[in-house]
Order: sequence, then structure tokens, then C-alpha cells
Amino acid sequence: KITQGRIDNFFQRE
Amino acid sequence: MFEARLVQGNLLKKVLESLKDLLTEASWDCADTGIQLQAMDNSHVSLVSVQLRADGFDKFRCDRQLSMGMNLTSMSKILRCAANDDIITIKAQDQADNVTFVFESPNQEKVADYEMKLMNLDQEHLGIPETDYAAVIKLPAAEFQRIIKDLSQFGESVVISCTKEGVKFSAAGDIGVGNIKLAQTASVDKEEEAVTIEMQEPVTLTFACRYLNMFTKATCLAPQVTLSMSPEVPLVVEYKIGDMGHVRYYLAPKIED
Repeated sequence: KITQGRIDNFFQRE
Repeated sequence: MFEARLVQGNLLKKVLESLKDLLTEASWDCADTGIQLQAMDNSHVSLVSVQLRADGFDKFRCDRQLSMGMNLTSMSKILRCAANDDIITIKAQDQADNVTFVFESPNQEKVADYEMKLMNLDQEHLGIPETDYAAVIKLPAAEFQRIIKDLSQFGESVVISCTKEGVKFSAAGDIGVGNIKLAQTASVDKEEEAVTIEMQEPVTLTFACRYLNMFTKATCLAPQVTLSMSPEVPLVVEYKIGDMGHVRYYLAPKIED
């Protein structure tokens, strides 16, 4: 099964 | 006091066209170095980053940093009132709750001004790390738009696969399968028609067509688009804004569970 990743899981909050 | 004057006002019109489908509201952060915007779409799948450098404007004054929260749908409506050859000036007082857009015709015979309310937006900033990408592909922006449009008919996802032979875009769905392969161009008359691939290692990633299609709204900005990919990290789709900055879209890949 393929799921859509979330962008905020890749980049750190500043 | 903030004031930014752009003789080539159509660049700003195009920037708004490239944002408004993805974002409903966002903050423009103004400093003496220029104007920046960073925002995620509502679903937090993609992130848009816009940079407009101060030296790209014909006049730029920003006495103190300010963040102008705007409804981009409204901003886009206002910018659509500017003609393509209009000179656009954006003005705001320090700590103002509104912004003014002034549109001057090239011969100065028509001057229009539009005032818009600013919004207080609590936006989170994400730190985007400097990345050496495994593959960097440059291709004509119109070609990329066409590929995404064509493959979107087949399914919800496009697989982008870059090897030393070239780049392959694929989609599969109920009606069948589509594959588009682009090889690096051997020689071209115009630089903007070239396809160039810089690859450190082969990379294959899957992305949602819906977002890629929204990114291609920026096709009007630049003759070429740059795609940067590395395994398991977001795709970067970059369009230059003349020689004054860029619109960069970051898209989280689809992941096999």
C-alpha cells in the first residue's frame, strides 16, 4: 500500500 | 515604512498565479534584503518558498522587518486588475493593518491604487536543510507541464525515475499505463530547450499528480524548471523569477508501507 507523506515530517519546525 | 516598486509588474502577477491554487493565505516577510514567503498547503503535503530579492526591485525600502499576512485569493484578485505592462508598487506603513498596491501604466497616464486588509497569521516556519541531491534535472517548463498533464489522465501518481540514460515519468491506472522518457539533449539551438541531468546515483520516487499540476501554474514564470531528487526526501520543483528570485515547491513523496 502506498501512502502520501507529509512535508512537515521531513523538515524541522523552526 | 515599506515600499517596493517593480517596473516588470507582470512578474508579481505571475507569482500570484503560481501560488493561489495551492495556498489560500500566507505571510510575506519583508526585510531590507527582500521579500520572502514560506507556507504549507492545507494538507501539509507540500511547501512553497518564494524569494524576491531587494536588488531585483526598481525601488526597495524596508525600514523595519514586517510580516504581511494576506489572503492570497484577494491579493490575486487585486493583481489581476494590473495590466501586464503596469509598474506595480507595494506599500505599507510600519505596524499597519493594510497594504496598498499601486498600478501605473508605462506612460503614467493611468494610476490605480487598491488597498487590502492584512491578516494576523500564525504561521510556522520549517527549516529546509541544505541538501546535495542525487539527481538534478533541468528541462523546459512547458515540457514538464505537458508531461504532468498527460500522465495525470492515467492515475493519481507519477513515478519519476532518473538514471544515467535519462529521466522517465510513468503513471498507471484503470485505462492503462503511460511512460515518457526524456534523454539528455545532445545539442540545442536554445539553452532553454535543453534537458540536462546531473546524477550522482539513480533515484526513483512517486508523487501525487494533483500537486505537480498545481506547481506547473508557475510555468509562465520561467523557460526552464529544475527538479531535484534524492531517495526518500521531498522533490524540489524550482522556477526562477527573472533574475530576482525563485518559486520553489517541495513535495513529500508517496511512500510504500
